[in-house]
Amino acid sequence: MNPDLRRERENATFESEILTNFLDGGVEKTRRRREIESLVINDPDFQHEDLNFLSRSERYDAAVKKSVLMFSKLRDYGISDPEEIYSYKRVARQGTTEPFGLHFVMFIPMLSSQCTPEQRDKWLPPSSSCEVLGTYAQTELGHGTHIRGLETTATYDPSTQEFVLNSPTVTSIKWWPGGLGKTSNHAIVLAQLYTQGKCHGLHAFIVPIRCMKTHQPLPGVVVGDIGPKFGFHEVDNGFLKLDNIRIPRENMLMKYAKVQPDGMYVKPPSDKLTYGTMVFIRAMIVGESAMALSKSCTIAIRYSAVRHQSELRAGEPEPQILDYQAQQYKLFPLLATAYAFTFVGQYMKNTYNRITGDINQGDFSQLPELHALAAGLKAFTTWSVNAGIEVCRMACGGHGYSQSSGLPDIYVTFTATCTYEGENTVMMLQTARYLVKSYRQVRDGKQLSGTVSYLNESHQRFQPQPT
Amino acid sequence: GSRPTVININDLQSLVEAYKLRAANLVETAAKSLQTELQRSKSQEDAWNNSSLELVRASDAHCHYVVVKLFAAKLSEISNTAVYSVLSTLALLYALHGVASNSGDFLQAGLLTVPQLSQITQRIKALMAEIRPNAVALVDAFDYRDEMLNSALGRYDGNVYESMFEWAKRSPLNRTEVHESYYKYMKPLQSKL
Repeated sequence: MNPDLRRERENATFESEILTNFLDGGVEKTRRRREIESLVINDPDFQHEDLNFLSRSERYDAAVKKSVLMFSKLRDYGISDPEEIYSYKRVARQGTTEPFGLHFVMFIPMLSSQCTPEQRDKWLPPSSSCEVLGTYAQTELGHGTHIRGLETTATYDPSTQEFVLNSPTVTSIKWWPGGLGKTSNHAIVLAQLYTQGKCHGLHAFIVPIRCMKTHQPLPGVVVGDIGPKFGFHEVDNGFLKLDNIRIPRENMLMKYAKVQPDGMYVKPPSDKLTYGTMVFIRAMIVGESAMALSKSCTIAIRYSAVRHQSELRAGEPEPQILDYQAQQYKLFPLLATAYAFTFVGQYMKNTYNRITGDINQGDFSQLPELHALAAGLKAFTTWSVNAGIEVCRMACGGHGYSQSSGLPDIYVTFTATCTYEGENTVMMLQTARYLVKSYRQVRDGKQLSGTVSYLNESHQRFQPQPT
Repeated sequence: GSRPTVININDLQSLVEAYKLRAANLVETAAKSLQTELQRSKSQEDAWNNSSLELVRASDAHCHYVVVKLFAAKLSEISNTAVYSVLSTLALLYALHGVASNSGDFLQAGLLTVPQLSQITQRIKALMAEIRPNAVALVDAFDYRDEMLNSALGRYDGNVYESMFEWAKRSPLNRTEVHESYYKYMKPLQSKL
C-alpha cells in the first residue's frame, strides 16, 4: 500500500464502509453486491487482453464473447433480480459497452411494456433466450430527436393484413442503434404509420432483419456497421435500409395504439407512451452520470494523493498535489457533484418505477412530469459530468492522457450520453415546454404538484404588491 | 414588485430556497420572453425559437434546483453523525459552488448581494479545507474495485508508477525490440545517406 494513501485513510473522520452501506441502501445490499462482483472478478473466463491493445474487430469479437458469457453465466447462477444483473454486468463490462446491450436495455423492455398479452407470449420467450436478438431503431441518418421528422414509413395493406416498411430516402436510413450492424436478427423499428390513406404518426414495429438460421440479411434489408466512432469501439452501432419489407399486422406493438384488420386506427391514451423506453433510458442515464463522475473522481483524487509535485514551501519536500488549493477547487466540487447525482439517480429510478406503476394501472396523469424531469435531468447531469470527467483528466497532468489512467475510456464512452436518447439542448427545450405550460396553468389559477409546485408560490411572490 | 430574499450562505435550506426562487425567476423570464415575441406578431414557432436561450436557462435552473433539493433532503436519512457531517459539508459545497458559478442569475433575481460573492468564495475555501482530510475516504466509499476502474492512476493500493510501467511494457509496439517499420522504411532511407 502506498504510504500516502494509507495515511489518508487513517486520518479520515468517518468510516467509508458506513457511507458505502448508505449508498447501497444497507449492509446486506453491499454484501450481496460485492458477492456478485466477485463472481466476475474471480472468473477466469472474463480474463482477456487489455482492449486498448486490440483492433476494433478484435474488440467486437471479445465483446460478443463476453455478452454470451454474461448471459449464460447469469442464467446458470440463477441471478434474475434486475439490480443484481446490473451489478454483475457492470463489473464484467469493465466500463465498456456490449453488443447485446440494447437487446436487454431497450428491446426486451419495449416488448414488455408495449406488447399485447398475445404478442408478449410470442416474442418474450425467444427474446429472453437470445434466439431473437433485437435492437431499437428510431434515429435516422437525417433525423434525430425530432420524431415527427422521421421518414421511415409503415403502410398498412388490408388485403394481406400486412405492413409494408420502407426507407424512402437516404436520410431515412436508420442510423446508430447499438447491436444493429452485425449482432441483431430483429429490430423494433419506429416508423410513420399510414392506414386508410392517413398518417397517424410514429409507431413501433417488430421487424425481422436477419435469417434466424444463417444470420444473413433478409431480402430487402440492407444492414451493416456505421464504422469507428469516438468511443463505443466494442459495439456494432448500425445502419438499416428497408425496401418494401412486409411484416404481419401482429408485428405492430399494439398495447396502446392499434390497427384493426380492416385498417381502422385506434388511438393510444397518450401519444407519449410510444417513447416510454426512451424515457426509461433517460431516467437511467442520470444514475450512469453519477457513476462516470464518481469513477473519474476516484481516479483523480487517489492519484492526487499519491502524486507529489513542486514546492509549497521553499526547501520542504514536494507536497501531495491534493494539498494545492487550486487542485482541490478542480476536484472537490466535482466530488460533491458525484454524490449529488448519485442521490438524484436513485430518485429518478424510484420515480420512474412509481410513475410507470401508475401508468400500468391506467393513471397517466404524471407522465408529462416524468417525461419533462427525465429529459431535463438527463441533459443537466450529462453536461455536467461530461465537462467534469475532462477536468478530472486534466487534474492528473500528463498521465491522464494515457489510456492506462482509465479516464479517456470513461470520457469517450460517457460523452455519447449528451447526444443519444435525445440531444441535450432539445431535451432542455422539452423540459422548458413543460415549465412554461405549468407557469401558464398557475397564472390561470391551477394548483400544481410535483417538482414544479414551487411555481404556485412564485406566482404570488412575483405579483406586484400594493403600496 | 418582488421583495428580495438574501441567501444565508451557511444554511443549506436557505440555499435550496434561493435555487427555487432563481428557477421560478428564470421560468417567468422565459415565459415573458415568449409572450413578448408573440406580441411582435411572430408565429408561435418563431417566438419559441427566439426565446430558446431563456428557455434552456430556465430548464437548467429548474434541474439545478431539483438536484440541490434532493441532496439536502437525502441528508435527513443519514443516522451516523460522522457521515452526516461530511456529506453536509459536501452538500453545502455543491450548493455554494453552483451559486458562485451562476452568480449573475442570483444577483439579477435579488437573491444575492455583491459583498456576499466574496464571502461565498471564502466559504468555499473553508469547506474545501474541511473536505481535504476525507477526500480519499469519500472516493473509497464509492467502492469501485480495481477491476472496474481499470486505471493505473486510481488503484486502491496507490502503486501507480509500477502499474503504469508494467502496462506500457505490454504495448504491442514492445513485442519486438526493433519494429518492422525500421527495416521497411527507415533503414532504406538511412542506407542512401
